[in-house]
Amino acid sequence: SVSVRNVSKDYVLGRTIVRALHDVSLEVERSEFISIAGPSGSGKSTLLNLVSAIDSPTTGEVFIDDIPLKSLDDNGLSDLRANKIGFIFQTFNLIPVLSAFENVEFPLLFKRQGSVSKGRVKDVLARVGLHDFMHHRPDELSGGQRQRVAVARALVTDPLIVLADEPTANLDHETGQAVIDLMLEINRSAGTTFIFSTHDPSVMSHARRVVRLVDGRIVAP
Amino acid sequence: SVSVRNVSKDYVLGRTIVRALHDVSLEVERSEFISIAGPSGSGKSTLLNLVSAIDSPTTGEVFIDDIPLKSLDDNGLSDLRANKIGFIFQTFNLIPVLSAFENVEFPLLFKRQGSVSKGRVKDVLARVGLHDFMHHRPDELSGGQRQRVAVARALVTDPLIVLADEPTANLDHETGQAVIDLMLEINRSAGTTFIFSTHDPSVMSHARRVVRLVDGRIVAP
Ligand SMILES: Nc1ncnc2c1ncn2[C@@H]1O[C@H](COP(=O)(O)OP(=O)(O)OP(=O)(O)O)[C@@H](O)[C@H]1O
Ligand SMILES: Nc1ncnc2c1ncn2[C@@H]1O[C@H](COP(=O)(O)OP(=O)(O)OP(=O)(O)O)[C@@H](O)[C@H]1O
Ligand SMILES: [Mg+2]
Ligand SMILES: [Mg+2]
Repeated sequence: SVSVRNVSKDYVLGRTIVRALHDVSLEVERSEFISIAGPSGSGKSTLLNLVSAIDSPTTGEVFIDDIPLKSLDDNGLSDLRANKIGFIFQTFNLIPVLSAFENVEFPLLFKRQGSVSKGRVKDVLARVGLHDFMHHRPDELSGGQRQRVAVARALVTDPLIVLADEPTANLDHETGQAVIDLMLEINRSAGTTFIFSTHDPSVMSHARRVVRLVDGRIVAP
Repeated sequence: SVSVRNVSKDYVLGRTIVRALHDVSLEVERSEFISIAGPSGSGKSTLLNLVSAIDSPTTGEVFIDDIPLKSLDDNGLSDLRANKIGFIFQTFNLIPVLSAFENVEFPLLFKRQGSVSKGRVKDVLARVGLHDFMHHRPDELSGGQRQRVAVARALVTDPLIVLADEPTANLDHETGQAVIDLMLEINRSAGTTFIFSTHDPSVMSHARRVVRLVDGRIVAP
């Protein structure tokens, strides 16, 4: 489903080069539920960005369902992001002028099948405990409520692969558990592949596999 | 040091009123190290915003060192924020065009004593593990690195009171522990008062007192 082969990612900063990922290789099968763990700054967000084609590697390649991301043009990449991948950003990236409901509805407007189900939007929001807050805009929501809108938005299109960057960082234990339970249920019923980074050991405990990053390298599988 | 008396906070949303805090009272002595805990949406950020005068209560009053915040004009409030209070935002609020170093240096430019110590800025950044990243701008930093810049910025002015809104949410256990250790050390050596909200039980375990919020109310001290 997802294949990362000898990927390195360098950032240029003035006259220095910051190597965020070094020769990273990873195979993720369809329907896996895997966690990426590692200290702050170890490269987790960078890796998720490369897998979702938000960014491209300096060297090495990423394949999704055997298609090399390098071979996709802008249309191909937009299509991939609209129809195959759901992404939960570490900084949420909600649209400030839209309500929670409208933010979650938004990706449905871009899916190939085109029909937007208001019921589905309400349902996903209710599953993350936000039924009573669906008309609030992001600046009228708490940090953890914004995070849950970002979660709902990534799940509403029923994507093949969900990439979640620290999806419970701003949540108390119980609320975070509800989010993970929802993801596990979708993984089991729809076969959706989940790749998520987290610092929380109790969230990690639900993953069938934990991939560890230290200083941009994968250590002991 | 900090006195919250019968404070309520209402937000108006269209035709509804959202009561974020209901009749909250709290006394915090000089040099306390206290944690505010509670589920997502329970009112933690709202309470911290009222204590720091970023926002004002709908009813009730907040006092800092016996001065009612209501009695301060804009100059008095700016002076309070520049000289007495350090605030670590849940969403960091770093200045995008400045480097980590410049972001941390920034509050020193507004303090009454006026002398900016480059050494002090470097020292605080090193204490949160960011010595090698001080020239990165926020968009060149990981989520947890940005969080640590926000921490360093709040501590650099040696304020009397530090208000920290989930200061370790984006940090792995070890890095988060280093941040809490730094705060404990400052609390012991300088007598700085710390009031922080957190979802992390291990962070909470360092607090001498835990105040619990549920649905905007304080429950069982
Ligand atoms: N401008 C606003 N308009 C309407 N409701 C608001 C507004 N700002 C906050 N709220 C509501 O007030 C409640 C308390 O918000 P607050 O940010 O204090 O929660 P919190 O305890 O910090 O949560 P979290 O742990 O998720 O950060 C939430 O239910 C939120 O939806
Ligand atoms: N544009 C950039 N320029 C220079 N360095 C960068 C840039 N973006 C990221 N980095 C560096 O790359 C490294 C990896 O960043 P990344 O965001 O992937 O870490 P992370 O594991 O997600 O950390 P966290 O747990 O704190 O979110 C960090 O040390 C960061 O400073
Ligand atoms: Mg990250
Ligand atoms: Mg909050």
